[in-house]
Amino acid sequence: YPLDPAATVGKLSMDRVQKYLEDFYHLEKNVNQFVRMKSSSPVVAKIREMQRFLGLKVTGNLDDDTMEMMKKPRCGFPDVSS
Amino acid sequence: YAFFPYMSKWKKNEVTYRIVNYTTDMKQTDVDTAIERALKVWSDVTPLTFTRLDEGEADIMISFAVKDHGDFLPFDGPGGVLGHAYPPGPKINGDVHLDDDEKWTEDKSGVNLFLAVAHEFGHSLGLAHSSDTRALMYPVYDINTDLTKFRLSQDDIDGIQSLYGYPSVPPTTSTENETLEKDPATCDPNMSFDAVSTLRGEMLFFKDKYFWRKSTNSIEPTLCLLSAYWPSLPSGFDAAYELTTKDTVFVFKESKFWAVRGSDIQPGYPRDIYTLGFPRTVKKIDAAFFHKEKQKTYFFVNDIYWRYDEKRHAMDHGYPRQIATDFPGVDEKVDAVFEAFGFFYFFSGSSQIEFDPNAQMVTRTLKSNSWFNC
Repeated sequence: YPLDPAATVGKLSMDRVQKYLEDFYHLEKNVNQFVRMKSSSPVVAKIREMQRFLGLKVTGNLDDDTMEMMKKPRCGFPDVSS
Repeated sequence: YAFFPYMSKWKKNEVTYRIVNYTTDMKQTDVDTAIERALKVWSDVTPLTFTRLDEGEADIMISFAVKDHGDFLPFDGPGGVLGHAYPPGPKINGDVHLDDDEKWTEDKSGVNLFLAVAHEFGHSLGLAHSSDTRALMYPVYDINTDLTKFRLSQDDIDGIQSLYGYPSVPPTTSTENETLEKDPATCDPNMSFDAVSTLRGEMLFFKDKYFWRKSTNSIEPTLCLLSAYWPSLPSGFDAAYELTTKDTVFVFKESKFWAVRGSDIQPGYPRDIYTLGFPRTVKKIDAAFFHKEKQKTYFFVNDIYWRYDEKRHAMDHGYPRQIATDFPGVDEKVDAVFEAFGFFYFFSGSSQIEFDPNAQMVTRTLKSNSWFNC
């Protein structure tokens, strides 16, 4: 089902989640990415990559731990090279 | 740890920096101090030196900015991104930008400037982000870092030394070390040690990330940085001993141990202490020494000890035994121990017990740092 980009998960909007993955994990900038987050979507792959790098449980979902981590202050440099 | 593409690094060891502007959150002198401390974190473990410029183009230009500040990577207001930095190279490369929408502080009431800028300097020197959650180069700011005992993780040290190598000048002659040599800590009557060992006729007294070297023909000890001699070893050893027959020092931390010959770590280490024959119930060694006369190594754990045959490379039967049974008078937990001049010296907190193995008795009780001629 279409996810409203302004929808929030744990007080973090989908916009913010998408920007996090774009800024730090080089997710392609494509508005529709989030519309269908099927398990094979590039978004899920990027969520897994982020979870693996940051030492979180690799679920591919925006679970609480993942959302908590994404809210924490951090360095603005990407985590992986493009 | 990770590098930038092409492992970009400074092609020189003398790097310049300039503080282009200041945040109004802190006194300028406090900003200066935080930046100097942050640079020292990296110069302590590499041959790099950092010289401050007050005008013109420096290698590392440090500035505070908000939102869009001209590099296509706008900041995002309070929280979120704290800053960013660029890998070594000309112009914007090497530079550090800090988000002045954060509340920069000397302590942890806001974003600690020392901690954040030390991370960014890692980028300015050529390190990308690390996935080791203990590393300074881990991308997420760790508000729980103990700032009073900050130290680079092994991952950070391994990474930066892969780029620049070890400190060129042994810290025994660096100004920082000279002040430390005169530091009262050396003669603090409450001084205790993590581990002690002999090494080619000298005595080594290990404490956190430092060790004192004491040779028989010098009055005073020399204080050194562990990372300057054995950069890839962890600090805070549990035990250490010299196997004089092999010119090798073995150092122990938790369930691992390393073999070191001079400044070279022997290949195939670290190994598990269980390869020596310890049961899995033993999580770490408190102290160890090699008794040359018997060719045996003694390992002390809490109130018991094992004896290891260096010829058979196996533990002797009938061990562990109670320390107090075979070393009457050694009743306290042993922090460290070595053999010297035919005596065994057991260190426990700020006290040291001299034990005569022939008379099987304690001959003297001393201060742990009695060897420093305080």
